[in-house]
Amino acid sequence: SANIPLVVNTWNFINATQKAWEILNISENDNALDALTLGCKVCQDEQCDNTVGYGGSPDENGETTLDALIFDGDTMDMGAVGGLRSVKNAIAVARYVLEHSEHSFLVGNLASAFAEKFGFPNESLQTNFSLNLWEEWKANNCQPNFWKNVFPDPKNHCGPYTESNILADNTLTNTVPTKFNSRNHD
Amino acid sequence: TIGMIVISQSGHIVAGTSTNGATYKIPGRVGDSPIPGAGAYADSNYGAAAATGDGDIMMRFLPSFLAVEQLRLGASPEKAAKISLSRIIDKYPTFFGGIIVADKKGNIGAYCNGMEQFPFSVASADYPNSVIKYVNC
Repeated sequence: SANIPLVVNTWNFINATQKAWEILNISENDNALDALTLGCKVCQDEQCDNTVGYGGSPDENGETTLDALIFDGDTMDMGAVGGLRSVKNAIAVARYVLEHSEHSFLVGNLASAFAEKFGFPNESLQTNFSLNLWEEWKANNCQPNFWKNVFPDPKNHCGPYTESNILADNTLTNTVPTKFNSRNHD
Repeated sequence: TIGMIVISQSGHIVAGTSTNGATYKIPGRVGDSPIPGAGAYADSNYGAAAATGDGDIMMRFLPSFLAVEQLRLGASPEKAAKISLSRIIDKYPTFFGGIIVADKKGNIGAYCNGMEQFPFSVASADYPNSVIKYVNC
């Protein structure tokens, strides 16, 4: 016996699950893509754990960029965006890539330009929360950061960095304590 | 990041992700989330998977693709999830991440590393009011 229809998602983002479930059951038509798109949008709007949507995970410049993917298991077609700037609804833009292009993956400013052609507003993804995170990071000598084999020592100093002639032992890389956790993840 | 799997009544399976990525990333960095087979993957003939965690590591192992491939080879969702993440953990013992896997019948499995428990959310006929479930890492 099959346990379908079904919605399951990572983490305790239950409002997104519920929205997808409601959409999935709103009609007898197959609307799995709508369910996924609108379910994930809930998390974007709610800024789930500050790991989804605008106003979280600032980069070294204090900017939030967004990544999203939709993969259709019937057609093996997909749409994705990476490093999307200044557009909030990343999952919907990925849906547009899926449904309105023969490509799979658009990135950066040109993904934003694609989105704007379909009416997505261009707006800042920075919030007071993300700005404060960024300010705290700068005040903490830019720790943690993801540079290696550069000068000055990225474990103690902010950039700009230049190439270091002293290469770290890359065999140790695999056991370095992770910088990722339940509040900082892909 | 949210990674989501949806299976419709007719068996149409889709998977996807949405994220703002790693905090304090070097500008231009993109993680695994938008990469097919890494952040998510689906094949309506077998099932789907979605992964979350350290995307710089995960994208090197395509855990979502591997999990669906394990379903194709006959593994249960639980075993597919474990095999998929174990491939990463073997090389990166401190890796942080989790994966959810669903087969085409709606059976669910999950696996994780680098945390005590990994929560995931489920809605189905048994749970029309969505519930949070946990797997111990």
